[in-house]
Amino acid sequence: DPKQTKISKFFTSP
Amino acid sequence: MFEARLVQSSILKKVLEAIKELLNEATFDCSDSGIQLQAMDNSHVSLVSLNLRSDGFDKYRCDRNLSMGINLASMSKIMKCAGNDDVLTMKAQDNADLVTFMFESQNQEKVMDYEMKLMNLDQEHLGIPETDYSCVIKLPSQEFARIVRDLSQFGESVVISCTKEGIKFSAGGDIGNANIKLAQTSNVDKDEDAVTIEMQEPVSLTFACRYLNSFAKATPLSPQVQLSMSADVPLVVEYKIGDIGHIRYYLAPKIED
Repeated sequence: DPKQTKISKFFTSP
Repeated sequence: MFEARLVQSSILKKVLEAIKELLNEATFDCSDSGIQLQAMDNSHVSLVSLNLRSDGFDKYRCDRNLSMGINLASMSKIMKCAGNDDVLTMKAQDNADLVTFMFESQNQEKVMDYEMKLMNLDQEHLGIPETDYSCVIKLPSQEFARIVRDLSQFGESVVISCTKEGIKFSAGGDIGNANIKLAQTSNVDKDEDAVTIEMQEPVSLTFACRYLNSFAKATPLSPQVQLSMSADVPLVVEYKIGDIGHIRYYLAPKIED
């Protein structure tokens, strides 16, 4: 089954 | 001094319903340009981004930038005290630890003041990159809510596939499989009933149903919802909020190892 990714993986912290 | 007046307090009631399942607390950032909120859900899988422009309010004043940390369950209790037709005014002093919600009946014969304590919240704003999405789909928001509710019965995940021909939602599990296909509408009486697809490249992505169901709590805000997708990046689910702004939900996809 595909694994859930985290949103912070795609968006950067400043 | 911060003061924001909204003749239709129902808008803020609906906004709160649209975020309180995902977020326990959030910071409302008030500035000259309006009110913004950005927060991840507890499991950091989705992100909520709310924008209410100052020009959409009936009266708006914000002398100094103000970050109001708010417990959303508390705010929800207060917003339930407002009638849908009441006029809402939010007020806070500079550096205040309190925000006041004032509700006035249309005939101004009843005036309610509710003061709520503010919280200090750690703020972590994420930078959201500008993206040209491969597929942008608009569909009736009630249709979207219905589809994710129906497919949630079959499994934890839904696959959303978009081609030029249409959009397909699929789910599968112990009881069997479900597929719902929507074609682009060719002729509708009302714009809000239309399904439109702008596609550069076909996309197929897998998402957790429970977040999509939480996003669908925003349905009363707008007759249409916009889904934006590109391979291997978060889905964007956007509801316009009248002439005042929008709420966007970003959802991280499920990806094969």
